[in-house]
Amino acid sequence: RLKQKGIHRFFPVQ
Amino acid sequence: MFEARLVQGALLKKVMEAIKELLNEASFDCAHSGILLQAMDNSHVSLVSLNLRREGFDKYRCDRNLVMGMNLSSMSKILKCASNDDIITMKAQDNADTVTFVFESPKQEKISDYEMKLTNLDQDHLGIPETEYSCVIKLPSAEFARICRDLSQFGESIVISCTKEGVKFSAAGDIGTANIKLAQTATVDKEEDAVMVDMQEPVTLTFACKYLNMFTKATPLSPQVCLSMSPDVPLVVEYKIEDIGHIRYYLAPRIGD
Repeated sequence: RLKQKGIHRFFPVQ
Repeated sequence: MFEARLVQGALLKKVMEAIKELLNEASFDCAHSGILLQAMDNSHVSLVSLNLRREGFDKYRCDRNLVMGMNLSSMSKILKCASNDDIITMKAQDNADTVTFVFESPKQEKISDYEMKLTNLDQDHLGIPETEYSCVIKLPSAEFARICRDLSQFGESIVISCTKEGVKFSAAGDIGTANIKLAQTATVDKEEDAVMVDMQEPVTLTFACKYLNMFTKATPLSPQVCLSMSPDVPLVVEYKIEDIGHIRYYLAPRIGD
């Protein structure tokens, strides 16, 4: 089962 | 004082169509070098990054950096009032709480202006690292839109698998499975019809159809789209906007726990 990851898991908040 | 005049006003109308389904509101960061917009969709799964360089405008003036928070549904209503052949100018005073859109018909016989209230948006700005991607795929944008639309009938996800042979898009669901394979084109009459695959290592990733379909609203901006993938990082879907800039969509993959 695949889970949708959020984009800020990859691109940290500056 | 900020003023940006775009003879090809239709481009701005197309940019709006390309972002308005994904974003309710966004900040336009205006600087000497041009206009930048970066915003996440409401569910924070994807990120839109728009870049319009000053050189692409017929006239561009930005005395001071300006952040204009715009409600995109309001901006879209206003841009719908512009004809496709209108010249569009956006302008604002320094520290203003409104932006003005001026539409000039090509022969100047009709000039309209629309003033829109700006909103203060407190949006997170994400740092996008410079990445060398394992696979870079260029294909006709209409083909990509067609593939996303067709595969969406089968399931909520599309698997994109890139090898040196080409790229495969797959979906599976209750009614069955679907696979679309595109081979790299050997020769084409027009460059925009080409499928090109630049692969360092094979990559297979799974993405939500819903977002891919929203990205394809940018199809009218460019005949080609570029997909960049590396293992376990967001997909980049890039459409060039003629000589003026680009729109990039970043989509987080669906991955196993």
